[in-house]
Parts: sequence; structure tokens; C-alpha cells
Amino acid sequence: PAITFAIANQKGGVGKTTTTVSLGHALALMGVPTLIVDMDPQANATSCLGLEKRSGFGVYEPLLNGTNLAGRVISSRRKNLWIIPSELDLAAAELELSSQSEYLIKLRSSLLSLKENYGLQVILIDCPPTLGLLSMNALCAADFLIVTLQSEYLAMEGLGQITGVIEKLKQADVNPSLNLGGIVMTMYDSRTRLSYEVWQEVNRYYADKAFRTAIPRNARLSEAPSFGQTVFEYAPDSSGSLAYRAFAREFAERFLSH
Amino acid sequence: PAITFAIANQKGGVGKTTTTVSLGHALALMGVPTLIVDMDPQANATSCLGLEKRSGFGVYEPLLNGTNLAGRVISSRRKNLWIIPSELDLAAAELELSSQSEYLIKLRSSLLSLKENYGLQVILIDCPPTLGLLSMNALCAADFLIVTLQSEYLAMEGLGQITGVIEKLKQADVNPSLNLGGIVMTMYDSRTRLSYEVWQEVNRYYADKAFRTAIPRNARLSEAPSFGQTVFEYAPDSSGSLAYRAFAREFAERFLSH
Ligand SMILES: Nc1ncnc2c1ncn2[C@@H]1O[C@H](COP(=O)(O)OP(=O)(O)OP(=O)(O)O)[C@@H](O)[C@H]1O
Ligand SMILES: Nc1ncnc2c1ncn2[C@@H]1O[C@H](COP(=O)(O)OP(=O)(O)OP(=O)(O)O)[C@@H](O)[C@H]1O
Ligand SMILES: [Mg+2]
Ligand SMILES: [Mg+2]
Repeated sequence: PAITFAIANQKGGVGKTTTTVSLGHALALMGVPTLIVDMDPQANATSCLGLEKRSGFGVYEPLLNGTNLAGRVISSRRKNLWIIPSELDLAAAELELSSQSEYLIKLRSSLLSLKENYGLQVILIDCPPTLGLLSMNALCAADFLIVTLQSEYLAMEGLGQITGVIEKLKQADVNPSLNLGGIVMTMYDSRTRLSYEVWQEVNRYYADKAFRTAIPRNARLSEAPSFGQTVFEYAPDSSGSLAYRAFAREFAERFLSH
Repeated sequence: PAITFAIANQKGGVGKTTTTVSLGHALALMGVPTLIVDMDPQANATSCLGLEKRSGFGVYEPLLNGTNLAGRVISSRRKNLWIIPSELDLAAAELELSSQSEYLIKLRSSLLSLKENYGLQVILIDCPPTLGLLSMNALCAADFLIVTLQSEYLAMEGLGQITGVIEKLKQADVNPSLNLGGIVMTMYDSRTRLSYEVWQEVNRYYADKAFRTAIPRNARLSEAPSFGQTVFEYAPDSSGSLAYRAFAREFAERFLSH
């Protein structure tokens, strides 16, 4: 069955979407059948791949009804890469979910058949920048949490909060098998002292979880979405493209090589 | 009475907290009595001012009970600047609020006496990166919405969503007096084509609302929080400090000079 990863961090703008889309496409280019689930009402992962946000075509309906998500999968137009897109209505879902029973495991039950029966190896869930019901559903459906950490002080402050959620979900017995998959540094700027200090902190407290590959700040990564292209299509020789290729290899080594 | 501003944008990491704290301190330095309300469970505004997040001391209690917030105001240790700090429990507040009646106007009723009776001229509410109940409470309590817009494509995509909320709140008759106060460009990098393109778009669709002052990307702004200092204390001659001083003057001219 596919391994499911939640790309989450309540701190905003730390590279969750950029990492989900770049990692997803890099794995697909390596021949790994990958599904992206866009759980963010902003639907940024959907638009980064050049796809439309269309009301009624995202995770919203199946999430509320608990029905099978397989029917919502669409092609990303790249080999080995599929997506369940998002829609703006997803913001309303949080409020509606809160009044349902078992509101934390809705996504997990809808994803089950996708995990087992379609030959997928990896499922990546892009989360919104909060620890509300959408992100919690993603964490309850995931085998591993991947934290993207911007190399800045304010992002470092929130690291304990997002990694602390794993313990809470274990204790509440909602997802005892969730583990911290790793922490990847994003927007790393080797010229600033701050990036280096954050890197040191991460390696002191999460040494065995920190990925060796750090993603540098690279304007090509922020330009690619305006063309609906991934960084590999838009600027294949850029530092951003090379870093995400290296990250995908390290990721595959850590989770897929056995 | 004080004019209330919600600093909001569902896109994460676009400079909401940096703008709330920098604008708040700049106004205070100009002699304008200013209150910051930290509505974000991350409590970044609280830590940017060098203050501790202490459970039981933030907006959480009064928000749920509808009681008066005046007792939660603490000194920021800077003249003319006060803050109602945040706490982690605020994340639980969203869930608890959703089951209460009139859950959208809790903050507005708790802020009323602060707005009228304490000689404050400006109240700035820092919002979390979603359009959930915490941000909606802030928007229902505000006279104006201030949108901080990172000069990037993905941030531009969400602009219609946050400005569209004003119309929704008017139609639902929850806050008919809310208006768009303005859009301020943050992390503006004059060397990149992308920044200029976003600037052009904003001036085409929101010409009379866009602030003339753009805040440049400046490492001093991201370093200051690690010392619990504002940019005016940490690096008074930096481009970030000068830009936020100019922004505060433009802000005061637009809202306070009559
Ligand atoms: N390494 C990088 N170098 C330069 N720009 C980057 C990099 N990674 C991401 N960006 C840009 O920074 C912004 C924030 O990134 P992104 O949207 O991926 O973060 P996020 O955590 O998904 O945000 P949100 O919290 O809103 O979901 C985007 O405009 C993106 O294009
Ligand atoms: N003009 C700037 N130049 C450089 N860095 C900046 C600038 N403005 C903000 N930053 C840094 O960028 C990061 C994001 O800014 P900030 O936390 O203020 O955004 P936010 O919108 O409040 O984020 P969130 O959505 O998580 O609440 C922070 O690390 C901050 O220090
Ligand atoms: Mg995102
Ligand atoms: Mg903030």
C-alpha cells in the first residue's frame, strides 16, 4: 500500500505547498506513482500544477459524506503524478465537520481504498497553515508528518507545537502509528546568520530527523506557479530545481528503498 | 473612540505580524496611543515584543465568555503601546466558539469598552492565516481591513478571497460598516520582475486602496523578533525600519488626520 505523508506546519508561508508540488513531481520523474491531496482551501497546490479550482470537484464532498475519494482523482498531466484538487468551499468544511461524529478520521476512511488498490506508492497531503480540522484530518490519515521549516526565528518558535501534535494524536489513540518523518529546511540563505542558527537548533533537537538537503531561497521557485509549471519544467537548472531533486532522492532513500 | 483595524490575509507568511508590530510601535513613537490584539494561537505578535505566552492570560477566556477584555491589556514596555497577548489555547477556541450562539460577534462586544473608554486612538488585531472563526471575529470587530500582500504570485491569487469577505459580512449584516482600509506590499524586491508585476496588478484593481509605501525585503526585520525587539530598536537605520516609519506616516494621514 502507499505511504501517506502530511506536509504540515501551522506557521504560514514556510514552503508547504512548494515542497508538496516539487517533491511530488520529482518522485514522479523518478518513476514513483504519486498522489497529491490538496487539503488547503487556498488551493495553491492545484494552481501550482496549472489546474483549475472548480467548486464541487475537490475533497469537500467526500470528506463530509465519508465516501470514497478515488472518484475525485484527476491527472496532473505529468506521468506518474495525480491530484485531488481543492476548492474554496473547503473553508466551510471545517465548520460543518465540527458538528459530525468521528470528525477527525473522515479523510483516513475516504483515502483507504486509494492507499490500497491503485498501485500508488506515495500520497502527499498539502495542509493549510493552521491546526484546525482540515490539518488534523490529514494528520490522522498520515503515516508520517513532514515539517517544512523556513529558516527564520518565528518559524522556529512554532516547531514544538506542530511536532507536539503527534504525541497528542497518539495519546488520544486517534492515530497511534503517526511518526515524524523529517524536517526539511526551506528558503535557506547561506549568507545570513539566522539561517545557520536555525539549522543548528534543528540539528541539536531533531538530529536524526532533519533532512541533510536544505532548499535555498531561489526566485525561480516563486515564479514557476505563475506559469502553472513546476520548477523542473520552468527552470530545470536552477538551484531550486537541483535542491528539490536532491531532496526527493534523500526522501526516497529514507522511506522507499526497503 | 479608537479606530479598529484587522490585519488579515488567509495566505500564510505574508507579513501580517511583522506589519502589526512595526506599525503599532511606529504609531506609538508618533504619540498615538495604540493597542495590539494578538488573535493568532501562534502568538507571534506577543513574542515579537519580547513578551511571554502564558496560558490563561490572552483573549481566549473573554472571547468564550463575552466578558470585558480591558482586564487582559498589558504593557508592551514601550510608551503608548499596549497588547492583549495570545496563548496556545486559542486554537481550541475556534472549536468551542462554533458551538456558541452569536459566535461571530464575541470579540466585538468584548472590545467595546476598550474602544470607547481608555483614550486609545488605534486598535490593531493580528490575525492567523485562515478565514476561520478567530479571523472572522476580528473582521466583525473591525472598522477597516488592512491586507498585507507579499509580492509573490501565490499571495496575489488569494487577494480576491480576503477582500471578498467584506462584501459577505455586509450582506450577512454582521458588520456592515467594515471597509477595505488598504493593501500594503511586503517583502518587495525591486530586482525581481515578479514584485513589479504584482505591484502593477494591485494598482490596476485596487488603485485608490494600495498604499504608496512598499516594505522591502530586509533581513533585519526577520532577525529582530529573536531579540524580542521591534525593528526600530534592533536596527533603526535599516531599510525595514525606514519603510515602516514611512508606512506609519501614510497610515496616520489616511485614517487619523481628520
Ligand atoms: N525556496 C524558496 N525560495 C523562494 N521562494 C520560495 C521558496 N519556497 C517557497 N517560495 C515562495 O514563498 C511563498 C510561500 O511558499 P508556499 O506558498 O509554498 O508556503 P506555504 O507554507 O504553503 O504557505 P501557506 O502557509 O499559505 O500554505 C510562495 O510565494 C512561494 O512561491
Ligand atoms: N519585509 C520583510 N523582509 C524580510 N523578512 C520579513 C519581512 N516581513 C516579514 N519577514 C519575515 O518573514 C516571515 C513571515 O512574516 P510574518 O510572520 O510577519 O508573516 P505572517 O503573515 O504574520 O505569518 P503567519 O501567516 O504565519 O501569521 C517572518 O519570519 C518574518 O520575520
Ligand atoms: Mg500552502
Ligand atoms: Mg502572523
